[in-house]
Amino acid sequence: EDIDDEEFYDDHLEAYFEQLAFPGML
Amino acid sequence: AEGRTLRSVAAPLDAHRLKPIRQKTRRAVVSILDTEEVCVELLKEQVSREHVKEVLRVSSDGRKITVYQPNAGRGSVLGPRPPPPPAPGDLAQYSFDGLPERYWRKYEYAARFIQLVRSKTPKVTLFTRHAKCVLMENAPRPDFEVWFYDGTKIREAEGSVQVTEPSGRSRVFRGEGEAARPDPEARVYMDHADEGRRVCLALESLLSEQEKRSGCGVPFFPIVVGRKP
Repeated sequence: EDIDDEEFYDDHLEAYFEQLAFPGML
Repeated sequence: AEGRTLRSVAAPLDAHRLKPIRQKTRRAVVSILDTEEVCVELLKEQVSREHVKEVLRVSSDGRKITVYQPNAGRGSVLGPRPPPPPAPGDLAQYSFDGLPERYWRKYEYAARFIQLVRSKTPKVTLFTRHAKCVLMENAPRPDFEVWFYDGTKIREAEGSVQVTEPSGRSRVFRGEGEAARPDPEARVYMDHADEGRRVCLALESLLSEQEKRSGCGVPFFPIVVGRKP
């Protein structure tokens, strides 16, 4: 399983980063 | 090649202070658990439901790796969390330097994800008169973001500086010398960002020192200094 080119980004990850950058905003 | 170790292709991952998340990609799921361990679940290509055929469970400091195949290799249906480890006799444990080469790509996949999360996880947040400055967790050259109250944003990562104006117009400056000497207006913002980074790095160094010395046993980061005027 060639997983080293997997891309991580999607809306779920973006929402997680948003929460890190602006805690308590959601 | 004989004698190659994982260390020649990746550094031990560091998941300390990272918030839990479970992130699915096409052929694997990577999780940061609330124990700060990192799990990679390799998925079996199945028509109906996705199955987990192998799990790598990595300690938060990246130095201990446990590998197991759920249900004695028959796999288990993908669930909301990694399949629990089997009895000690049915799992393999490795040190970072002793990890067999067949697992290196899976480890690198986890390490790449952790580095991405670290680059977006605030470590020191400083509110100045003009901006919110955020130093991220991806040392040794941490990303740095400056959100000016007038809407301008500066992001410093891997040696380049991206300046985004309130209109959304974005420019990237790289390296030193003329290329990085933008017009006077951008320069004002970048000078303020430089000062903000200097203060954040000084705060990080000071607090890291105190964190080591103190016996509190709780992390001093993330930290927020000041508040928006």
